Amino acid sequence: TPTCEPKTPLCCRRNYYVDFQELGWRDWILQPEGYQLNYCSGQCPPHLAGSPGIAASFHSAVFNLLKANNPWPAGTSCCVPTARRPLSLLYLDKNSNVIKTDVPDMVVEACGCS
Amino acid sequence: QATGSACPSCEGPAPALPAERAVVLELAKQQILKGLHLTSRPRITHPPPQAALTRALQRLQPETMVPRKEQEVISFATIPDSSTSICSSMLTFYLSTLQSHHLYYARLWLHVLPTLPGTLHLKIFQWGTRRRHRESHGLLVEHHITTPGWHALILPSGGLRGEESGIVKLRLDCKPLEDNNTAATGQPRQPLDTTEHHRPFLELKIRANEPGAGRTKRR
Repeated sequence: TPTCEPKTPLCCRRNYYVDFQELGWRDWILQPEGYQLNYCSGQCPPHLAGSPGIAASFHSAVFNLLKANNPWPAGTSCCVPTARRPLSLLYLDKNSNVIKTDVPDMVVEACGCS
Repeated sequence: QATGSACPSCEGPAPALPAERAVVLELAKQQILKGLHLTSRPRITHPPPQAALTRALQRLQPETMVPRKEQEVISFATIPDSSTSICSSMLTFYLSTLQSHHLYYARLWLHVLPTLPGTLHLKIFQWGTRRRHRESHGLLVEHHITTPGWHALILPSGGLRGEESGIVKLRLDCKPLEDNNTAATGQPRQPLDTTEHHRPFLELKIRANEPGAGRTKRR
């Protein structure tokens, strides 16, 4: 995943921290205090699109074949998450029971063109 | 080097404009509620006392990951104020999640006072209301307790059922095996502690019901 300089126009992961205090939810979400609401944005020029290791997916494999047989692929590719991880939450439910659960695929770890 | 910032990531993304920030916060709210399968944030009317919460959270393995589609639950007992002794009152737990989840692990945590009169013989009954509101109860488990402090009593998860309303009622029947305290004072001392930060609680592990699970079992 390309390192994301704040001003880079290329596809990369933009880090964005959300504090639950700012949501006014610290009264029912006990842990953690916030989480990374990362997202993917940036351009996917042809030389970056679908190159293996950047967006390892079936879609990019097909895309590579198209590219290999055609210097100017008709379609463009998009800057998408390619790796995510779960977020462990500890919160109070409506009956004030303490619930610990892991919400899958909550945090974007890596982005790529696909 | 002199001009550039010593720590490239220190600049960080420019703080978002208030309007954009509000959109992102709303997005975060939607993402979390969706991840927790909630339509709106819960309204907490009676939060558990902080001391009880802190103690109970020490029981949850803080570092372990919860397997996918599973949850660990801690539910504090509601004890009627009028109860003279916990040994003859009802512990009520509000567990609406039991209706949509399969319970596969249950422990009842009790705090025994240092004034424990020798060995305590404890029976735990599940109290329920059947059809036509006739009360029914079944013995869940028996334990002999010989030391004061916290005790985690395993309950048969198969036997623990929530009512339609999601309420679980447990009744404790405890007798000191030796009655030396009763003889002395005429009244068995209160062996179990129900002060705020020693309030009894259930520790449960539940798994989301697979769609159609009930039919499979019936078949």
